Amino acid sequence: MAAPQLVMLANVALTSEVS
Amino acid sequence: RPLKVEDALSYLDQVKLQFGSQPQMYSEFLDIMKEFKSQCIDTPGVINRVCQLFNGHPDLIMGFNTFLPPGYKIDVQI
Repeated sequence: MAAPQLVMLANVALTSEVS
Repeated sequence: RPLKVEDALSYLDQVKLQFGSQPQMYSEFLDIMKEFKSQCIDTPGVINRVCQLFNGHPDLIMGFNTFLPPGYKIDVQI
């Protein structure tokens, strides 16, 4: 994907919400 | 320098703090992130939604800009 840092932000946002 | 997970966490804390009295704003931000991950919206789509959501919060928009790929930037009006 062309926006790795945005993907990283999305991943962190979604995983931190689950925990 | 490349951003790290800590940078993302610290930005997310900033967003949560800013919307402490309006948790639905943070939920909406998470929805945008979900739609991006599931590829329902692309990078310009994310920019568009975040721009509307964080309207009136230039510091959050500037923070968000740091996560955007080269060539993308949300203009902040101060």
